[in-house]
Amino acid sequence: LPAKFDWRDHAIVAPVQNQQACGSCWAFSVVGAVQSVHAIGGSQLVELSVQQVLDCSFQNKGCNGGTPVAALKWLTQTRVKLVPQSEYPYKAQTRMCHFFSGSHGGVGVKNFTALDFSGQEEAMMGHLVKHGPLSVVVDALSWQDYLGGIIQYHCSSKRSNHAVLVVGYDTTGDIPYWIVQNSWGTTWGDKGYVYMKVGSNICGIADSVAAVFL
Amino acid sequence: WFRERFGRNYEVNSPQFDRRLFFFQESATRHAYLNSFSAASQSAKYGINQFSDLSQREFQDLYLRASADRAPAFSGQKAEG
Repeated sequence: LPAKFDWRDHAIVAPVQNQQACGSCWAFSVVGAVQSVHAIGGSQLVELSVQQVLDCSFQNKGCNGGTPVAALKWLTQTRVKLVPQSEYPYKAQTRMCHFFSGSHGGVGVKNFTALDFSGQEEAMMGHLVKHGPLSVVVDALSWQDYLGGIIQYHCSSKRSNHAVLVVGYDTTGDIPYWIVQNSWGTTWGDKGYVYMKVGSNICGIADSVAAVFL
Repeated sequence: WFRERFGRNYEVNSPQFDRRLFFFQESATRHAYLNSFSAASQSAKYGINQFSDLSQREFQDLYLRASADRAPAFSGQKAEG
């Protein structure tokens, strides 16, 4: 494995977004993974519709919460294609699901894996390099006050409550860390990103890790 | 500074202002505690941001709405998933 790897260097990570006052992190995390893997496959990076996932992923609860795995199950089982964000813009509210015909263009998800990498974060690095950005669920209670730097304390691996997108890692410094894209806008954290120590399952980052296949 | 920086328009000395000021002061106390764990330059820093006038309960209710599905442990098998 390379000592550091960042999918942003490959121009396949979309800009940080802002979920606003809506519990839609799970949708941002999944859509972030799908649009990046789509771009890794050679397509142009296109921002896909978070609102479509929010409105239509019926096993989740829209702005009241959800899980990335339930959204990915919905995508793979229904074969729904995600349309561009420009066609189905984000409203920060749960609305009526808008259906598109089968002939309408979009990005479909063929399969996904959801695995527990706790105690095996080096294997998780390999997974990231091989398959693209990963959708994970963490405990983010202390993130209310985060300004930047590498998180090493103040969170639990037993109370996951927030979905984010892991886009890289860096093991070259004194403290190896994961590079994580959040969906709280660019004024939060380090331009919308948070760094988390590698190796101790900090905040439960390795407990529920989803990779998508298109 | 906080109200201007993050676009809060509640009036000074209104009930809403007093409530938000209370949560802001609680945040400041929390920041001191969170920052006391490590002084290393790379360590996380905690301080005033756009969530500093929310109570922890409000923050949880608004932003921490995901849950994790239990996933099988990675075993390195090629056919996994």
